[in-house]
Amino acid sequence: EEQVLIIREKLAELYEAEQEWSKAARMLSGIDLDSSIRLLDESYKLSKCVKIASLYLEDDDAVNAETFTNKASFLVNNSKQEVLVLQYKVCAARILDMKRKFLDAALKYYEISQIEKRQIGDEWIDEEALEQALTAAVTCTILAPAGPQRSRVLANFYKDERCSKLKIYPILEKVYLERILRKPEIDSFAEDLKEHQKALLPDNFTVLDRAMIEHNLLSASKLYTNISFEELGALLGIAPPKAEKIASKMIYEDRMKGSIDQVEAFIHFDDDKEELQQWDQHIVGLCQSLNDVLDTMSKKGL
Amino acid sequence: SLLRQVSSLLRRLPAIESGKFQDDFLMEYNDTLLITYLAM
Amino acid sequence: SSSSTAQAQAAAIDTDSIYYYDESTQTKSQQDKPWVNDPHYFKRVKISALALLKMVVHARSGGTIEIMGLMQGKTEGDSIIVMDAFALPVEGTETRVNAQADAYEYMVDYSQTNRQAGRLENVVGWYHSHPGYGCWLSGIDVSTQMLNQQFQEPFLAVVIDPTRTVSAGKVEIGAFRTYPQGYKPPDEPVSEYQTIPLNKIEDFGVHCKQYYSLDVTYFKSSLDSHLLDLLWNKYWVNTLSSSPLLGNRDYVAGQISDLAEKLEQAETQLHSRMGSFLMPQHRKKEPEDSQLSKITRDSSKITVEQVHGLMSQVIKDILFNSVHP
Repeated sequence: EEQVLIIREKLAELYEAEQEWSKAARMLSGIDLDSSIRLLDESYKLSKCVKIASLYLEDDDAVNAETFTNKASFLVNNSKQEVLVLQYKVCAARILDMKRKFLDAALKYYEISQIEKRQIGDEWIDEEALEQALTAAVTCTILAPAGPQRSRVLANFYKDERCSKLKIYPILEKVYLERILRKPEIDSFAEDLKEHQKALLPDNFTVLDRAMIEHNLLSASKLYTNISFEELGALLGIAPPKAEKIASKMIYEDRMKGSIDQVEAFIHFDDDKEELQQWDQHIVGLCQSLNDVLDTMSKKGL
Repeated sequence: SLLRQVSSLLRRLPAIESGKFQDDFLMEYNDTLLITYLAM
Repeated sequence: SSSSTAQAQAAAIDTDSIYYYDESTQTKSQQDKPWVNDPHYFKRVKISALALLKMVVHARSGGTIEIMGLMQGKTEGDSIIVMDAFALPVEGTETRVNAQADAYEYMVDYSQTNRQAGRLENVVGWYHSHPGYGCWLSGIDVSTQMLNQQFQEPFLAVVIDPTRTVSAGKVEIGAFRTYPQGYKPPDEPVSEYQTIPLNKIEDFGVHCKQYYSLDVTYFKSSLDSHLLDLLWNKYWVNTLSSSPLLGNRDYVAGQISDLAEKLEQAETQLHSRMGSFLMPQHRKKEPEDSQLSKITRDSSKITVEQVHGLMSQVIKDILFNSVHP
């Protein structure tokens, strides 16, 4: 087994050098890590599992990668090797991302982006890498299904002053403030997405489309008390029946409060805020716009 | 632009106008009067 | 204008001089320990605007759960000066003695890190919250504070009631020091009246002679003044768009139910005393009257706050709902 292991590692290195990621991964996965003949120490096993998972991920093969990440999850808690632990976290986050568990992936990316040390073992963690992790976290959150949970995570990012320097910040701000996103903004956001984040879903919408439609629908529910599906479809840029279907799904999953009158083809949004509290909100808006008028007047010297 | 700002400000009045608000407001009004009565 | 700027700067330097920490003075005071001979030595507390804001925000974040934290600062004669405050990761300050024992490690780390960062102020006290039942020391608080005053002098106990802060529109806060075990204090001047809920009255009554309250004043730096002025420009929006009636419903309901219980108790006692009513010679000075007068005072206090809240609602209604395009 010893000789086989050495040959496999050597071959895997060669495949890796030729960027044949999956072949390298398969070569390494042939090593029997649970062999009863030789006792392999845990950190060696962990390093191999993480290595194989990373190679599979280079080819966007989340399924095989997850197999080895799961094996690594039993070993990582006892590991003292911070480099390995970090690599494991990155694998785990990327797999969640590929499996479209965007909110979980976002939290993992965010945890990685908050690493304080700049040197782990002989690896240097540069700001660029942390910024990438933070951007990945924000991207995943924006792609996550709209609702209260996502709003909470968005609030975290919005208050994290590192985010204000990211290229993605303008869209983060609009999403957090629940403003409707226009087509140009969505297209510019789409430019930096990974392949699997633009993949087509069974209902012939991309992941991004669904996320944006749901977000805009939720934003509309804050703006209007009710709206016809005709209008809503026009606002969201989709067919009215499609709008009704997405709205009903969000209401059913309790991610949006409202009721649908199918006879009239109308949706009535509910706001669980008490009327008296809404009144105070409206007063805040009034005072602020009065303040703006006064500021404009003082700027004009009136 | 200033006049536009002023007109959008005026268009926001009244701050809220709904039957439910009236009910809640009067409910709160009566609750407070009741507490005052009890205190008396 | 240059002279006025110079004056303003001089005033700012004067305001900010309190923020300067003179280690030698503090060390000398620690050596002299003037508080050892006089249980009533410390009489005043000066709290910085920053520390006050942090303690109130922390107290409010706890909701109905008591929170706890520490205060950093220094002493100046018979005053304890609180410069800053920080929260402790503990809960349930009123349910077990010396809750802060959970946070010793945290406190040591925090203090050491502070020193490394050049913050020389030591911990000069602890603060915790009494949500909705006023600022005083319970039995558990008294024993915790006595322990602190034994080993960590100079040490102050501050209590904040975040719930009453909202309804009264000013910070409900009290600063206390305990007397040594067995010390008999001279007759205390009656401190400002406050409502103690029925389920806490016993705890309050038993221990209220074991500690005394200090006079609390506040101070702010020139930067604080500038920032607070800027905030004040926006504060009018808060005033017009807040509803004290909304935010405090549970608390008011709790107060009224507490009042009802006290009324019943007073009535029961009154009835039970009716028997002896026929023998005037046994009639003691009526404690019930003072009890009843307290109940009357509490009920008028509640209803005045409610009417204030209602007045602001009516004014807002006239101001913002009566204009129709």
